[in-house]
Amino acid sequence: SATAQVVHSAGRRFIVSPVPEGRLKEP
Amino acid sequence: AEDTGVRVELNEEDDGKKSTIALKLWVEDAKKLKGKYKDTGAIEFTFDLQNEVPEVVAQEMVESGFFLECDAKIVGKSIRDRVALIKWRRVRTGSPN
Repeated sequence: SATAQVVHSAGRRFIVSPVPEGRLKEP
Repeated sequence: AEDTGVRVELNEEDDGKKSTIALKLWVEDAKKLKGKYKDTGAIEFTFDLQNEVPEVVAQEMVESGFFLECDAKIVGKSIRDRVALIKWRRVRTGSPN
């Protein structure tokens, strides 16, 4: 899976996932 | 909202009732950040519209290694702008919150 989970010490959960398709600006 | 290079969007449909909503944040234009950005992808998180402060969440992202301290302000502003828009929409549509 391309997702990863990071739990901050304050207890907040951050989930890393792919950027939605077509949502990055062209360089 | 100002183009900060950091995009924040709803990660679920807003029913106008829940105080905690799912958001998704990603860097659209790394050149607008002050520090060097390591491309980690999009960050999904939840945010309590009533009790949380965008800048605090941004700081937690810094502490978790997603951004450098010098970019905490720009990340916080990006979250704040999106939260303001969500709250404005709720007021406009007459949602209880």
